[in-house]
Amino acid sequence: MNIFRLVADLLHLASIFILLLKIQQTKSCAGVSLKTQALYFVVFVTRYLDLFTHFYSVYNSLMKLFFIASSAYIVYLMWKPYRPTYSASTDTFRAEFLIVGAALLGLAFPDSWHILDILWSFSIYLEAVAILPQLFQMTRTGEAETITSHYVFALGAYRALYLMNWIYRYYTEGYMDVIAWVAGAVQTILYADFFYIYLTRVMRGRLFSLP
Amino acid sequence: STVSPTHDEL
Repeated sequence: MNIFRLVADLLHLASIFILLLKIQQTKSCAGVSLKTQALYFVVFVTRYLDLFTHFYSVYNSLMKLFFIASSAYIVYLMWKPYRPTYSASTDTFRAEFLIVGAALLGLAFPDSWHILDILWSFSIYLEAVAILPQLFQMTRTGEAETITSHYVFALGAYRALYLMNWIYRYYTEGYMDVIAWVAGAVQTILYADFFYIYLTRVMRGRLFSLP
Repeated sequence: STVSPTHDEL
């Protein structure tokens, strides 16, 4: 564990609390992509099957359980109690393409041919693009509530810190994970545009609106 | 094969 990875994981945790806070405070999930949230649930379930096969640390296991449980809970909130506030008409990104694409990539370039490694690779590829329905929805509506922007920013910052974690681990441990690196780099690049708009608008206290 | 022990990241 290093400072980049620890802060990244904590930002990932924070992003989930920000999202839950937004839904609870505004009593609405307007502007939140159910597709992105459902994709994250699929990502966590398919990646963390090693909960049953490997024990790394209490921290690692607790975080995995939290990510699975919280993503299931968010999908439930959007699907049931907050369904009337869900902006389905703007959440129109074709998420099935992302799942099929990630599945094909997972089969073409798996970490190994063990079923858990294929699912792990699939989840890595899927996580890289899972934010796209959310970014697409924000582009369609042209703006987002500030708190939703904070959520996406925390997620993007978590990914950016993972890049620094990998550079650090490469030099200190010789750690290499090409699949995670490439997918992680792609994932971070997807946030580039968003970062710029966030920093120039939200940080100056203005509404998050796209040009 | 088994799951690579390097998959220690979240």
